[in-house]
Amino acid sequence: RAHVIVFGNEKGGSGKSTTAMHVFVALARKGRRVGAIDLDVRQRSLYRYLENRRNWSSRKGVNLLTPLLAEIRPSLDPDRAKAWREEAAVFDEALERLAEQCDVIIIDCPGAHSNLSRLGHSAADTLITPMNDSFVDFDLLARIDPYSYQISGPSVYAEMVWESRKLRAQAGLGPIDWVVVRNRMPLDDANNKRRVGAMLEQLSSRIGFRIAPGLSERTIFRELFLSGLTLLDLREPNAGPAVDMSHVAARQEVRELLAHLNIPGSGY
Amino acid sequence: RAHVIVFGNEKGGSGKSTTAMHVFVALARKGRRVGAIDLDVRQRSLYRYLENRRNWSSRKGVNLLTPLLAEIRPSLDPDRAKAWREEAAVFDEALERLAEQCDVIIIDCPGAHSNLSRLGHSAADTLITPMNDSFVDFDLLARIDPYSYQISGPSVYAEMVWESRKLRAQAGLGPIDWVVVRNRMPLDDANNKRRVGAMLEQLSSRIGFRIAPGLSERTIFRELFLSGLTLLDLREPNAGPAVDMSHVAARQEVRELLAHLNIPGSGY
Ligand SMILES: Nc1ncnc2c1ncn2[C@@H]1O[C@H](COP(=O)(O)OP(=O)(O)OP(=O)(O)O)[C@@H](O)[C@H]1O
Ligand SMILES: Nc1ncnc2c1ncn2[C@@H]1O[C@H](COP(=O)(O)OP(=O)(O)OP(=O)(O)O)[C@@H](O)[C@H]1O
Ligand SMILES: [Mg+2]
Ligand SMILES: [Mg+2]
Repeated sequence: RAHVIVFGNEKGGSGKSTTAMHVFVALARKGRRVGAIDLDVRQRSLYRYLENRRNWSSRKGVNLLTPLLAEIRPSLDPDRAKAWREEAAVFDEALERLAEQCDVIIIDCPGAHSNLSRLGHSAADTLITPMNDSFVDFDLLARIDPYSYQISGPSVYAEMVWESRKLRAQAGLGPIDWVVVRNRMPLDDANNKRRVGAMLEQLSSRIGFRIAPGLSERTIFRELFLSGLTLLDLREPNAGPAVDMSHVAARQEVRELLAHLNIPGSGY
Repeated sequence: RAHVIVFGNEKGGSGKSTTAMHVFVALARKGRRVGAIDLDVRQRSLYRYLENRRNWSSRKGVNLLTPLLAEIRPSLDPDRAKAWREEAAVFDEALERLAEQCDVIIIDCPGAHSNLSRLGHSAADTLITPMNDSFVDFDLLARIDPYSYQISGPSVYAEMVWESRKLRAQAGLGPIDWVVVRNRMPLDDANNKRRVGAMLEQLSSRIGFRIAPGLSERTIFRELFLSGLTLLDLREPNAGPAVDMSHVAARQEVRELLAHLNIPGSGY
């Protein structure tokens, strides 16, 4: 059966869609059959990125790897309970349809608390939570006492993941491999970077996630959106001018991340 | 009557709460009486930042400027139409209560499409929309044809602002001064930075916003969250080691932004 990777973080702009896109390309290039569901029904950043990719492919006459897509429409029913049941049915059907033809299914979640996001989280074999190098982002995982630098308790997003794990256990499904990925990290080793890292180490054993090697703040991770490409689609750069060194380093960061995700049969 | 400044962008992590906090401190330091409403009812990043600030104040025995707060509870009514009317009433009451005692009211919105966010936008005299230096963020304002680099049409967030302007006009209220602020800009002048800037110039006249000087990617803008401080609260650094130069530059960026916001009586 297909391995489901969910990209989740209620904190906006933490890098869910960006890491989802890069993980997709990394897996596809190893020959995995990948499916994708975008649960961010308003922004649809992942679908938009993939739409740009398809347009680039056809216009340039190149054959870029693209995932099998399943469209999800949110329910417009004014009755909240009815809307939720409707969405659960649509989601389950989409997931089953993709599972028949894919080894891996990627699910991108919105930076908000929605019924569809909850459904996505409960379907996760692997949950990837990217986060900015910031205590503002940290605050959605757990509260920190600023004087003792001690964790004072879990926050809304950690509780949401806890709920999803409970639902999975009740449904007899396997555990969620929860992987936190630091994103948009500054290239220099600032105090703030070290402090956030230390607090994440503390928190990981407490709320049950592991930390995978993260991605630095690099323009290459965001400047190819309009073409639908990622740096992995570009020809391997030679050791050359400074910009190529950043690309080499960026590729290495993506490889390191994939190697730590432990996706069965991923080739990393 | 109070001048209402709304921080809005449906795109998550664009910097709404961060710029809201810095604009608050900048105005408060000029003696303005500032009120604040956090419409991000799940994350409550602005309220959390201010809570940290109050705790720091009392614990350190210092007198940090804090805004007058109005708490907003979302409606739990399962009937969506009823819930929206309930929230509109709560919001109007909170706004009126603050307007009696404040010159300026700051409203922070969630990185999502919510009823409360729409209410906030319709109350805006000034709408500040921070955005990352990225076509991923741009995509929520407008679609771009990747080949011609032409704007092909407005996206969900631009349409939402359009709706809010219509509602205000129908209610006989004044226009919204819509100000886009580039945030987390790279310090070097990359191709991507120039392209995003050029497309924003194109878009501004088309959908009716102006562009204010933005903020660079600087750790000082995010590393003081736990203490509830901003760099404006720190003593003016002397010309000294490298880190102080970044603080001097950061202060200048905030001042430039405030000078361009044209908040009546703001002192900038
Ligand atoms: N490692 C990185 N380096 C540079 N820019 C990045 C990086 N990761 C993400 N970005 C940029 O940061 C912004 C936020 O990223 P992204 O949209 O992927 O986050 P998200 O969590 O999906 O946001 P949302 O909550 O809105 O869905 C985008 O403008 C993106 O291009
Ligand atoms: N100019 C900046 N320099 C460095 N870091 C920044 C800057 N602006 C914002 N950040 C960091 O970027 C992240 C997103 O910022 P912020 O939370 O203010 O955005 P937001 O638009 O309020 O997000 P949301 O949509 O989740 O409400 C936070 O971790 C914040 O600390
Ligand atoms: Mg996204
Ligand atoms: Mg916010």
